[in-house]
Amino acid sequence: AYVSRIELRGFKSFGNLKVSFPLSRGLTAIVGPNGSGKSNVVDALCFVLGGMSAKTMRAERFSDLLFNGGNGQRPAPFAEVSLHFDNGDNTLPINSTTVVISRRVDRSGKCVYRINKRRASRQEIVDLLARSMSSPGGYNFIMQGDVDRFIKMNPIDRRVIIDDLV
Amino acid sequence: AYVSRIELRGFKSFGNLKVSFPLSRGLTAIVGPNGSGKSNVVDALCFVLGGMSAKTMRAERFSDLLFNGGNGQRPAPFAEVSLHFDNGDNTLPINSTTVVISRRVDRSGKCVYRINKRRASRQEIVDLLARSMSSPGGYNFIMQGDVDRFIKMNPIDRRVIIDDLV
Amino acid sequence: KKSVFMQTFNEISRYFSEIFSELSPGGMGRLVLENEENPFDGGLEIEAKPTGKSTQVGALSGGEKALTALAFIFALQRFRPTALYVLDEIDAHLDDRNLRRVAELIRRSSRESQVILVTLHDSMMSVADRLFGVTMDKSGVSNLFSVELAGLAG
Amino acid sequence: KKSVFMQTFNEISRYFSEIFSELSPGGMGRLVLENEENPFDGGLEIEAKPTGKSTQVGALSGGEKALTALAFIFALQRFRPTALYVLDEIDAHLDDRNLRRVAELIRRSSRESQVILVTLHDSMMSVADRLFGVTMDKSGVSNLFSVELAGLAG
Ligand SMILES: Nc1ncnc2c1ncn2[C@@H]1O[C@H](COP(=O)(O)OP(=O)(O)OP(=O)(O)O)[C@@H](O)[C@H]1O
Ligand SMILES: Nc1ncnc2c1ncn2[C@@H]1O[C@H](COP(=O)(O)OP(=O)(O)OP(=O)(O)O)[C@@H](O)[C@H]1O
Ligand SMILES: [Mg+2]
Ligand SMILES: [Mg+2]
Repeated sequence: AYVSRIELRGFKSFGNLKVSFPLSRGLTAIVGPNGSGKSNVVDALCFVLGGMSAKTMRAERFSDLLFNGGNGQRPAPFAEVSLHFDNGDNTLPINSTTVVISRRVDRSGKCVYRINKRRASRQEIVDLLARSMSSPGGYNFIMQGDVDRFIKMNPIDRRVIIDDLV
Repeated sequence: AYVSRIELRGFKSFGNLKVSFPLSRGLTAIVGPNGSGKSNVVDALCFVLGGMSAKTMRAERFSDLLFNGGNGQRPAPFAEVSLHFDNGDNTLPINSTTVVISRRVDRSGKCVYRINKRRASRQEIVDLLARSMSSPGGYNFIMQGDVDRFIKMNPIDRRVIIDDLV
Repeated sequence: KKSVFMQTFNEISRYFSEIFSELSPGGMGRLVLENEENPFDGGLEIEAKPTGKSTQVGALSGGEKALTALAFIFALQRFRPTALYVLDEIDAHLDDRNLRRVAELIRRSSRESQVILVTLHDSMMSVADRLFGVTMDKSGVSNLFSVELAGLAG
Repeated sequence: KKSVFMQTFNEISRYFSEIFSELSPGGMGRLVLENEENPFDGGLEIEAKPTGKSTQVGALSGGEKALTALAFIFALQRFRPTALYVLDEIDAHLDDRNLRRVAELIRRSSRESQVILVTLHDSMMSVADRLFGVTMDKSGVSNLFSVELAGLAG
């Protein structure tokens, strides 16, 4: 399975209008000027895949993930990200060719996950994706600045990385 | 006054042959592949201007600054860097249109400075350049990675920078 | 406990050496345990000899250190593969040639897995199947536009 | 003691704001003391509002933080000018447009002072009067070759 589409609404710098974009099954490159919102797309992916730490998404608390109104716009009442999975190869254990996973958070920090519109728990999302995707301790997400941390790493911390993978 | 020429011999990746290069009075850009020796040129400038910390030049000790022989070459017996200053505007208090400052270090770490071939102390070099150039606490040398340190700086350290400039 | 560690370490070590020679052809890199008898008493060192250089300990340049760190990260990923990889600006400090080698490696992985790559560099963009352009408008809102590339450049 | 500090702070603060608007036209940046009554009881914060954005606290992107740090460094340099500046790869994290603005600022300073700039980026090289190319040969020796540019590109 792969992500065929991402939808964002009210998430960080993505405003109140819902936006929807196709992704390549292979390599999609996100490009644009400094401060345009590229890393915010990465944060959106972290978010919808069950990210538990607002700080990882460069927010003090989850309510900071809501579009703050920018320049004279209305702040968003909630932030929502949806991923459309093409499940043609049936690697996701759901009897459906398209699987839509979404997550919405409101101003109070309350969070709702959905799988194909039905409400679900975060654990269900994690279990659904576990075999194919993000093992949370995994290295499939390399955030901006992570490479520099690896460069500066001391030998003990580097070995501990192996310990944790055992 | 400005540096019209730099000469290197046996310094880090600059081998046993003496090399000599003109510099622009304005902007000189140093370019080339990763690992080619660009930052070593910067280290050479630090070195000849009186750099006291081998670590700033990415060396454990001063003897590590000597060309280590690379691939099957003879290691250098000493490392030497010379700067030729065009003193046409007489900003350097030396009665000469060209002022050559050099520094040589041998395997034992012993160091000799020269001003126009005559032996000099490090303090003489520093005093000579003080009015025009590197105040050692100064920010005229921005080494590779320094910008990242400034980015991560906390507010107290940032204020201390101002303290030190007062 | 040590044998399970050694099994993991040896596999990742093999991936690291393979990936390092892909990124630094003619070069050689390996992971070394400071204490082979009792790994948990020591750390994990990286020995890297980039293309055309004699063994150098601790004398890597900024870009060489970045490339070596990338090889380590990619080895961890190869050990525990996933269907999706997200990489945000992993290419600072790299020169043109190293950028192209990393781009080539990522392009190859994107045949097996889905990869989303944020970059400021042309050589990285050029291996993508699809480009996502992001801009911010005057009202502080990010706008995305998507361009299918596969088949354009060939 | 405080008044000498404030004099220095105010001057550097002014340079920072000037340089920030050069690097981020239409933007605004300023240095702020956490404790104005007693500066030594607090730190020094940077408030930065890049081009076309409403005030944002702590929400700068990676490249915006780098540009802001550069403006601070350049302000320190303007406070204590020297005849020679040496800058080694200060341009990672910057997009094309920011690279060109930093290059332009450096080009202008190079009329008053001598500047030696190490870079991997074309837009930075292109404002130089002279290029120093460095390569390493098979015997591990760096070779330098120098090209006069002034008057070539105009
Ligand atoms: N909750 C929010 N509401 C509105 N805008 C936000 C919010 N959170 C962050 N932003 C804005 O997002 C922008 C940063 O975006 P991002 O970090 O994705 O940039 P980027 O494209 O990755 O840039 P760079 O290339 O410098 O890394 C900032 O201008 C910030 O003000
Ligand atoms: N004493 C020495 N003798 C011989 N070679 C040395 C010595 N010290 C360092 N080197 C070599 O210099 C090279 C590093 O050079 P340098 O750091 O200047 O590269 P660079 O051009 O700045 O690269 P980057 O773009 O990655 O920053 C390394 O290959 C290292 O082996
Ligand atoms: Mg970013
Ligand atoms: Mg370097």
